Amino acid sequence: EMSCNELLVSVTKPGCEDYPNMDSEESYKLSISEDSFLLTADSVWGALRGLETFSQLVGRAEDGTYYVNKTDIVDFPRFRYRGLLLDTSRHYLPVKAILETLDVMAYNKLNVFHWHIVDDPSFPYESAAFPDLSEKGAYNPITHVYTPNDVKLVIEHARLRGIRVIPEFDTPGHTLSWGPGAPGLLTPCYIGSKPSGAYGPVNPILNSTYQFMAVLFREVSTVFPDFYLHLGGDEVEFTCWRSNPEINSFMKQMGFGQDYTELESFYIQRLLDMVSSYGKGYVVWQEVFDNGVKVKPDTIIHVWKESVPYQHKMAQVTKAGYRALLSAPWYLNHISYGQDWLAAYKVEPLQFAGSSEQKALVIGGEACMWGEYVDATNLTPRLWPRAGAVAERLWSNETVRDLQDAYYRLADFRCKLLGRGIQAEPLFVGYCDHEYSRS
Amino acid sequence: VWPQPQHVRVWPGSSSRLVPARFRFGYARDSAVGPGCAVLDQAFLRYWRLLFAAQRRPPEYEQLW
Repeated sequence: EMSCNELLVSVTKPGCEDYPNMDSEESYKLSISEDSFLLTADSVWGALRGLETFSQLVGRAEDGTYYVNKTDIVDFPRFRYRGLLLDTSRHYLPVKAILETLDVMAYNKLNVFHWHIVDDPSFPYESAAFPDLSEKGAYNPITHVYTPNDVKLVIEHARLRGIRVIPEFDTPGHTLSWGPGAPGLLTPCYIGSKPSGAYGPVNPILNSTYQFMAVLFREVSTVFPDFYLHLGGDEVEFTCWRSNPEINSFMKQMGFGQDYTELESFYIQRLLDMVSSYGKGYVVWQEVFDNGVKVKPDTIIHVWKESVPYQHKMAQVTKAGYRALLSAPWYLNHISYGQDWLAAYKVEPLQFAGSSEQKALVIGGEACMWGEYVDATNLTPRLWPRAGAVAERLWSNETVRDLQDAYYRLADFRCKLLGRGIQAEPLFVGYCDHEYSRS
Repeated sequence: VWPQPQHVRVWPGSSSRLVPARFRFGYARDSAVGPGCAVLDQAFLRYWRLLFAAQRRPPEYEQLW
């Protein structure tokens, strides 16, 4: 048994890139022989993936010595978008919890953090242009907010791990928390001829709405360096719009009839044009596609609904020539008794009726952790190692599907996570050499 | 390894020992990227710590830290 004291890293293309992006090269080669360890990658992002692999190859013998077996690895991702969504509106997640999640994402070679930062219940994003949004919309404007420094910290922590941060400011629905800090932005709901005092989605018929959005999204476009923003567009409830006489008068004027999806499309269209003008690309939830909104050809359609089998939607979206991102089978906030990681693992993103050109438009997928029943107390064990199943499906070869083999490797990986201080839940009965310890 | 790499070849029975006090990550001579690249400099520190959590960092890492 030889001893080697160095892992040499060779990056072939010059440049320590600023931020990872959709086209970042993540392939690497790792050569472990008795007397030399060499990691080669085209970019620093590939080198990061190789370092993670190396760290998983190192074992520890009973006498405490560290060793690594002679190994050659050639590796690259199957999909270039391998994401995880955290919802920080239903419950506030402390920055520390987000940073730890980014750490574990890197251990799993996930590369996109989709930050669903605001929604109906709370608005924790501290906006420079509109400080009242968090002042009046956060659960607590002092303790339950993400300051500009917090956001920078998250973006930098992610960058250093080769992870992109895509924020989502979902509109026109899911915006109740915006109301108190932005008077006039939301639609007043009516009962008969009188306002009920309740509010619905963003009011799409006022110029002031678009002026507000222009300023907010200009700020967001600057704060978040990734080319893509997630603009939401899901679950728009029409009851309030339907009750409002001014909205109905506008509908008539525009010739929309009683079709409120037309009104929704009118709003989304203007929003997308605005964001495009800031030099940004966008991801939208599938309803935007379902409603026939005219979007840029490079728009990414995020497929999430299970009501219509998602395979049909993947086929439709790609047939229309749009890039598709899959989340429908990966809502990890849904839990059940037993080994539910298996369901996530068995998914095959390209299993839908379509041509090879259509399949090439599937850029990857995203595990989602919606926050209705999740805060910092249960986030980590609910996510890990279950999100690992999604990570392997998106990174590894399509042929890697052996459930028994996956079980042993995932159980072993989960033990490694415990060793790294991560409270990952067990897959089934068993033990780890080093169990989780609080210290 | 999780997730499973695309191609792996392991030679059983042939292994190397790692001595934490001496082990380091470094840039190969032909690497187009070298010291000063924060992404890798910091990753070296991070992974050294992950591998040998209970050990003392080598002097050059102490300095960087």
